[in-house]
Amino acid sequence: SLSDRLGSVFKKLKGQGKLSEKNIQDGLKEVRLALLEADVHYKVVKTLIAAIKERAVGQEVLESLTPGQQVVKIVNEELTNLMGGANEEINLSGGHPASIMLVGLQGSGKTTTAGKLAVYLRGQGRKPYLVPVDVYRPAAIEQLTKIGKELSIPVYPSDTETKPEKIAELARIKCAQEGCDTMILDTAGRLHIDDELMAELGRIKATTPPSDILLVADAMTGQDAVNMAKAFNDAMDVGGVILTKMDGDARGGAALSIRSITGKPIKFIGTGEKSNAFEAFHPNRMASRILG
Amino acid sequence: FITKTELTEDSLEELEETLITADMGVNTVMDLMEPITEKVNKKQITNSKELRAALTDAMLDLIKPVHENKELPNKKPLVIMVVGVNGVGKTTTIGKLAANFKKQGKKVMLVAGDTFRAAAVEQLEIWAQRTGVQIVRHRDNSDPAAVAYDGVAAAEARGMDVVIIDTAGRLHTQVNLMEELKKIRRSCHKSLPGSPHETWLVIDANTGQNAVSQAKLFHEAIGVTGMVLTKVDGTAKGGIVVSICHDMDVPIRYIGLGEKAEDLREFEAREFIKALF
Ligand SMILES: Nc1nc2c(ncn2[C@@H]2O[C@H](COP(=O)(O)OP(=O)(O)OP(=O)(O)O)[C@@H](O)[C@H]2O)c(=O)[nH]1
Ligand SMILES: Nc1nc2c(ncn2[C@@H]2O[C@H](COP(=O)(O)OP(=O)(O)OP(=O)(O)O)[C@@H](O)[C@H]2O)c(=O)[nH]1
Ligand SMILES: [Mg+2]
Ligand SMILES: [Mg+2]
Repeated sequence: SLSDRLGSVFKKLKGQGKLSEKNIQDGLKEVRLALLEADVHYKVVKTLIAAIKERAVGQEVLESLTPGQQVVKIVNEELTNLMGGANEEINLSGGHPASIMLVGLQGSGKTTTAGKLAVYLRGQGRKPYLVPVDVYRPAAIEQLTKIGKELSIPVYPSDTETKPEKIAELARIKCAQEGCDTMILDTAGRLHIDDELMAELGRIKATTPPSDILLVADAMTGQDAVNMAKAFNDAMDVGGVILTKMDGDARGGAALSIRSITGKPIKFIGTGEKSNAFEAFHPNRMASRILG
Repeated sequence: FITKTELTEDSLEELEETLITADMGVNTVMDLMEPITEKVNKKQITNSKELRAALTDAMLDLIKPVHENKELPNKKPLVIMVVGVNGVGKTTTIGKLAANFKKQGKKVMLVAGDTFRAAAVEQLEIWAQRTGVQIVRHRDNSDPAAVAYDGVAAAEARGMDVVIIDTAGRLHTQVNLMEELKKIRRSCHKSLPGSPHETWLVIDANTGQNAVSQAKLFHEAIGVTGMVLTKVDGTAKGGIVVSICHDMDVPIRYIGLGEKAEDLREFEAREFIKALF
């Protein structure tokens, strides 16, 4: 673990009064390695190390902690502060019905998350309505329809011949008719460099303005997390992020990169394939996980 | 990546950044950069063209040997099992492979081994229709090992050249699901001794260092004989496969570059390296 690695780096620091720039240089090398191995973006790591160095230098070596533990504590606090402290709730105001639009790269977990979100909202006393707007992927509409059926959540009867923005428009009307108050739009996975499909998202947003737009991102995403997050955020001004597949052993550095480049909060995490595998995001737990 | 021709202080750091942001992994990058940095310091590499050539050669030395003498076994039917974590592109890749093998004049059959995820069988059925190939399926939630057994048996009985088995996505850390993969393998072998002849691990190019753990655990559990790198049409470079194929001596069979049937290409080392930096 990073604590162990820093422990050996700082062995020679015994009996020194302060953390100096010189003596934490090796420690910072270990921190940098740990963050890169955890998939935090190269540039984000650079910024972070500079911030940590600034905080660490000149600090009194505490009685209760070894210098290594102290650096870990500073790093942990820095990461936690970076990832936390913003509105973590889903924005449901400003629409009748309220609506949540899920966007992201192919295979990140949007359709599965739509079902989880519906269950979560129902638990909060809301009446969710699932709307499949993926008209491209084979059996995508069937997938969400089956999920809805299993969870006893109504699903709009989309078909692949109707344009996604039209589906959303018609679903909004049907949603109210069904006595539901919250629409969940499951969009098709797409590349952030696909101009046509990114424009489609814009059209859906314009036609049925969502109360919240959530970027669904895979916890095992590597360095490219900054590119895709920046592009989706620039195009859609997302309200927040859902990090999926957190039940694996990916360190999840993408969380830091995404938060750093967009400034948007990670609101929830996906922790499995079942509909209840959905939890609130805890920045301090994420920080420890990233540091390993 | 290197726009000016003469090497400066920053050239090596820029190169390191390019490789790390291509997901090659900091340790692999350090191992590759060490001899090259030494050559630069000794003035044996004096410009960016030479630097690029040295790095390309170093990477070819890592990747090329892994791809030699790894032709597909001459079996009929050739049984290919496709595995990988959730959402990486297994089912879509199988659709593309079906189209590809069919183009080569082969008789292809698909086996709907994902009996768990909603509409997984329907998804593969559409690919079977699109590519005009046969498919074997059971009801939802049936035992994937039983579907695999029947699929391989049907492929043999109907004189298929290739049979491709789709499996449900699973995290390499889910021990019971890795056991299920072993059971599917045993089932294939019961139906046709020696099968599956190929087990291909699908890796999403967007994946970071976790791909190493995925490869290791899938390989330990069932033995991986090939990899397919998908979603290379995005901005992620998939550099992680360089360390994986080297460490595991497993070739990269194909690259997926899109969502249509024709978006599949055989892996070509030099072309891949060129795209990395
Ligand atoms: N283990 C695990 N698997 C997940 C999680 N979220 C989604 N999955 C799985 O990931 C795979 C992809 O999920 P989908 O919901 O189809 O992903 P998607 O983003 O809708 O995919 P596209 O529509 O093709 O872009 C499925 O096998 C899901 O069961 C999670 O939190 N943990
Ligand atoms: N851009 C791009 N998308 C791809 C590629 N391969 C697959 N996809 C997309 O990735 C998403 C997931 O593909 P699937 O084939 O369902 O993935 P899977 O591994 O079978 O997923 P599970 O069975 O749920 O684990 C779909 O939207 C595919 O169209 C590729 O090479 N490029
Ligand atoms: Mg989907
Ligand atoms: Mg699949």
